[in-house]
Amino acid sequence: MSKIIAIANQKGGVGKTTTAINLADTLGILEKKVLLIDLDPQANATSGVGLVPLDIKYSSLSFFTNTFKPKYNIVKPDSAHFDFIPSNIRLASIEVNKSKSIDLFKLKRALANIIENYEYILIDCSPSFGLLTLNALTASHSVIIPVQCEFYALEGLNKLLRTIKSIKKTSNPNIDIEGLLITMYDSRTNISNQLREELIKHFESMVFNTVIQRNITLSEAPSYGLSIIKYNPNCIGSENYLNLGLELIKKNTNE
Amino acid sequence: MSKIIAIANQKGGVGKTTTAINLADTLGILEKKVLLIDLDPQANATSGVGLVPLDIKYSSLSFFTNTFKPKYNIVKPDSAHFDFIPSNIRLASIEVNKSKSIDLFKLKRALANIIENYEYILIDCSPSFGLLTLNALTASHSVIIPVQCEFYALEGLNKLLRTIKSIKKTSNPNIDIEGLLITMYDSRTNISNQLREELIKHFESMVFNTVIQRNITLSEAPSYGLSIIKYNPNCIGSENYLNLGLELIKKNTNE
Ligand SMILES: Nc1ncnc2c1ncn2[C@@H]1O[C@H](COP(=O)(O)OP(=O)(O)OP(=O)(O)O)[C@@H](O)[C@H]1O
Ligand SMILES: Nc1ncnc2c1ncn2[C@@H]1O[C@H](COP(=O)(O)OP(=O)(O)OP(=O)(O)O)[C@@H](O)[C@H]1O
Ligand SMILES: [Mg+2]
Ligand SMILES: [Mg+2]
Repeated sequence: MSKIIAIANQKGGVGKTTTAINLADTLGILEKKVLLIDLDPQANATSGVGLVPLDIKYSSLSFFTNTFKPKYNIVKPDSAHFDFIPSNIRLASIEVNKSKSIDLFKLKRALANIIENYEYILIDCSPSFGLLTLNALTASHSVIIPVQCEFYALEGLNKLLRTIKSIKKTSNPNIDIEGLLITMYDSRTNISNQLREELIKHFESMVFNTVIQRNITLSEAPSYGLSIIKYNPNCIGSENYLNLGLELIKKNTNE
Repeated sequence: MSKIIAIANQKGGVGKTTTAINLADTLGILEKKVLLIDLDPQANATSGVGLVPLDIKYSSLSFFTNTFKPKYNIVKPDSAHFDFIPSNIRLASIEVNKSKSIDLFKLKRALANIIENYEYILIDCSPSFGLLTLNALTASHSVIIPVQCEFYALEGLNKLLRTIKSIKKTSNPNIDIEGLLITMYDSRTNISNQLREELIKHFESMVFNTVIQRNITLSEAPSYGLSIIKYNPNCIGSENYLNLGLELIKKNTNE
């Protein structure tokens, strides 16, 4: 069983990269073979695992220039429990070059060669609906949508769900919502609780049971190039992401 | 004296919209004539002042379709101390339509007719370097850059500063950095304090003295369509944004 999952939400700063790195790591710890792809020109996942984006020779740009070679493009960051394909700012050239022939299937085709080597392939997306994210949604079996329980974050959710629906009708009939993941949750505040209830009322079983709580340790770990479990296995962030890994595996084993 | 200021940072979720609405409001309370423009297709500023983006007939799209008419485009939201030009998702059509003739001066030309009616014109930008943000940077006298004291947020800062430098060489020789504004600051955590010191060491006087602290009340106010001062004048968020207004006025009075 091999599953490609995009981690996407056009709203910025909602925890996509933090989820991508830490979910990849916990799935690896739970003995799954995992590949994480950084498909964001900001390359936050790349610096979050301790690499320097400007030093990267072989990046995810290779998917779009037909030069992808697994032995050059796939690296294993120190202390990570997953394989990784880094990114850098040169990837942004894909977004601006809106030549007439937009090919939404480039990534899907390139991944076809390596998909059977992994049980999970996670794709960290940029905060936009550009060509890169549309390629990720076209290549994926499902999407994890990190959502903050905040007013602006919920406003943009319908736009994202409409985009996924239109991808389902056009370039990827198989795409599903893996789940909405509540992130940066602060149970001490009313607004978080109210909006969480609204989310569950509205989306029911599409919402992961696991909630990622606001935990400053999660924002410290990337500055050391470490996953949360490597940085501090006893913090609430580690517990939350381990539970998320378990929930995801269980959900996909029963299917 | 009339000043156009873009509020920009391609990193998502750093407090651009929160700063745009609340700084516009405090400048208005401090007796300045202010216009706020929502130039983000996500239209968070529009919903944050209590309007419904889908209901908007005349949006900031008018700047780009040569149909801008102040009496239709400029509204005064209830309880706000500033004039406002709303946005909606149709503005996104500007970003995707990368026809050959990219005109970076559209917004600048359109604003020329109304600039003398205001002392400050603030522009809330989207989290990207697309045509909309480049138009805003071309039209502006200066840029306020909201920055979180977090690892990923500081990574992207150099890219933003390089972009502003290249705008200064090409389409807008007058653009300056108004200041780096530290947002969502949590003085109880080490990482915030460390990164703040690094920021001040690196950028010195470019960093506003006023620091916006993390304050849940700031994220509650937009769900009522209110500025922070209207929603809860006694919270730390109100104090921070009032101080920011005072600091901005003082800085621009001496110049
Ligand atoms: N649960 C959490 N608790 C506290 N801080 C968090 C949490 N999750 C993420 N963060 C921090 O919040 C910021 C935004 O998270 P992150 O960069 O993962 O979001 P993103 O959606 O990938 O952003 P972008 O849209 O720019 O790609 C980062 O500085 C990160 O360290
Ligand atoms: N000082 C603060 N304390 C607590 N929450 C805040 C603060 N400033 C902003 N927020 C909340 O953080 C989230 C991100 O802020 P905001 O939407 O203003 O950022 P942005 O940079 O405009 O995002 P985008 O890149 O999507 O346009 C919002 O839910 C907002 O309510
Ligand atoms: Mg990210
Ligand atoms: Mg915004």
